[in-house]
Amino acid sequence: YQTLPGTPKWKKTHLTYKILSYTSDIPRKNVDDAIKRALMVWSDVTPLQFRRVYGRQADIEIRFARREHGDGAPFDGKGGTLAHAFGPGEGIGGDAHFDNDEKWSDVNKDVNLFLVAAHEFGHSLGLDHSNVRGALMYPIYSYRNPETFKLPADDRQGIQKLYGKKSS
Amino acid sequence: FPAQLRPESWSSIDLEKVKGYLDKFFPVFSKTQNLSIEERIKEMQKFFHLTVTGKLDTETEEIMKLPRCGMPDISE
Repeated sequence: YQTLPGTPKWKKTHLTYKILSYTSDIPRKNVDDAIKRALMVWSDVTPLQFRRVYGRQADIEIRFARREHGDGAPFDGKGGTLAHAFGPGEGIGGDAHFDNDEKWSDVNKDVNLFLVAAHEFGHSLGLDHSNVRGALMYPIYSYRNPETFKLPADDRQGIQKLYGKKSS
Repeated sequence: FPAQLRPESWSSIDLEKVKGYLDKFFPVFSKTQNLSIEERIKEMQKFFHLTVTGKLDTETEEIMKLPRCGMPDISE
């Protein structure tokens, strides 16, 4: 695993998230569920806790967007780049953006939202790409069954290096 | 059977795509760092544990086509 340059991390353990826009490929409640489960991948192994907020600004703001979407890192249409996220910090820091030109899915092997979101939230929390094949933070997308997903050891070690272990 | 031929030199489209990929995911940070395209491909091949040839071989090209996260693989 690798942490982001300068090893940025959140100075608090209670983080908020907000879903600003949705894909039309999946029912909204399934997007909500995929995002919640993707955050739980990380909160299950660290002291971090996530709470959804609606009105005010959140630490992690999530949106689906196409092409140029205001952050200087335009998406590239179907295929190629699926999503990106910003490391811990104020403003855009922590935010995760998903390419709305992809065909998103929560059940089959089209681009699985839960898997991509879990990867992106790794960046939101301070992890960089890992060159360990099979790690969640490996940069290339590969499908694995979300129902039986278990955070690989490489990622668990990385996130626990930043935030410590979950107390029992 | 005729072997499938690959041009000896890369077409300008190939080169542009490869450069685009490397600039995005394996950026050069220092202005003084004058790396050739071969050296930059080698860096990418090392990251992905590919055979390090410095050439746009089939496995390298395949990796470049796969769907992925938009964040760089090496960062400053």
